[in-house]
Amino acid sequence: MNIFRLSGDVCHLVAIIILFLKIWRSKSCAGISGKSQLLFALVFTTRYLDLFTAFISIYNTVMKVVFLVLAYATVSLIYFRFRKSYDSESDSFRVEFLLVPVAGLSFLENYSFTPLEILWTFSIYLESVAILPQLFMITKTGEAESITTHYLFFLGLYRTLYLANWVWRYHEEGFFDQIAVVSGVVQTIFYCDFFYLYFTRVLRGSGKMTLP
Amino acid sequence: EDDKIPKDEL
Repeated sequence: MNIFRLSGDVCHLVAIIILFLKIWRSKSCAGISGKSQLLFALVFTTRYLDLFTAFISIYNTVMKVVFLVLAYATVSLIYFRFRKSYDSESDSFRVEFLLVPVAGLSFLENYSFTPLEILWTFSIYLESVAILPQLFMITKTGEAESITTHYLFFLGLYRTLYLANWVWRYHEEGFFDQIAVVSGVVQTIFYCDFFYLYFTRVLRGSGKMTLP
Repeated sequence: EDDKIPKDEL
């Protein structure tokens, strides 16, 4: 464990908590892509199947459980409790265009052709595109509440810190997980455009982030 | 391929 990965995991947790609390307290999921949250819940489900078969550390187990619980709790807020405020009209990204290529690729490019490994690979590839429905929804509505942008900021920060974690681990331990790194770089690139808007608009105190 | 990569990351 290194400071980059630990702070990355903390940023990830903060992002998920920000989103959950925003929906819970405002009793609304307006502007939130339920599809992205479904994809994230699928990412955690297919990645953390080893929760019961491989014990790595207390931290690892606790964080996996927390991520799974919060992911499903957020999905249930969006699709059940506050479903009236769910803007399915704007959340129109065709997730099948993500799931099919990601599933196909996880069968083609993986470390070993076993169910657990293929599901893990699927979760890695899926995570890199899971935010797209949310980013698409923001471009479609042309705006995002500032709390939603803070959620995206911490999510992007978590991914950026993971890149630093991999540089550190390669330098210190010679660790290099090609599938995770390539997929992580692609995922982080998707946040670049958002980061630009975030720093030039939201942090200028304009409250809402409105797209040009 | 090399599948001895530890899955210790979240």
